[in-house]
Amino acid sequence: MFKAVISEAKEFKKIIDAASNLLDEICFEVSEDGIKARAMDPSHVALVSMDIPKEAFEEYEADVHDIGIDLEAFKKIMNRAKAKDKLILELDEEKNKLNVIFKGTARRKFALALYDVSSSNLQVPDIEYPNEILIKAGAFVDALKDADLVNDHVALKVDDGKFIIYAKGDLNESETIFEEDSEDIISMNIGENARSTFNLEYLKDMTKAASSDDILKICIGTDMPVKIEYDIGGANLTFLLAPRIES
Amino acid sequence: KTKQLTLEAFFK
Repeated sequence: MFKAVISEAKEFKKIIDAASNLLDEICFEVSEDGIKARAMDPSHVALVSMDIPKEAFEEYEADVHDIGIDLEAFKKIMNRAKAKDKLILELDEEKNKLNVIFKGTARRKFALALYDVSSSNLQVPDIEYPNEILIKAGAFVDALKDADLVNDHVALKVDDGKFIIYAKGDLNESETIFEEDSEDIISMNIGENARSTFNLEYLKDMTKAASSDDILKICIGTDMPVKIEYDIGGANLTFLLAPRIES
Repeated sequence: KTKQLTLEAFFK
């Protein structure tokens, strides 16, 4: 069995939005401890990992199931959540559906078809990073918007103790520099200078679910995947994005 | 010119 009650449907909507930006389908691995999902995007450039511990739910009861979901359909349903709605997720094993129930002034129920998406057994690779930066999401997203004006990819750099977001187009350049004492920076754990280049659209998708005051943990090295991690509504979201390299 | 790597290159 699986039944979970979430006090704010809107918070869960953010989690689904974050995943559906990058993935078409997902397999929620539910167990008595909570919900986990790990998947790569179709081009294997990005990895999404989510962990929603049972403590994040108002009520939670489950044994082990793999629940395969079409994210586009789930996202559309979650878009129908109203501000004060509670969300109930419930597996109907007989009909092979996931019931998605909004409880507000009325009780509205959707029965979502399950897909045969097997769990990937994918792990977030245990990469050691020389640099770890905790930064306000709003500040990082703003820097990406600046970069977006000049090119479709962006370099994330650590240089001389500063965190730099740099883009160079055929004609124009943009640069945002964060020093350690910036109000936007919570902490910088700097080991060495580094530089990796990334597709901007993916970075924007990965950070879309974060509110501007949320804290992003960004791990970077040289020509290494970037790891971006944040929490929303008691859930942990981790993204990995492969770099672009000089060819 | 840059080229996009996939994550497989980093899974070992």
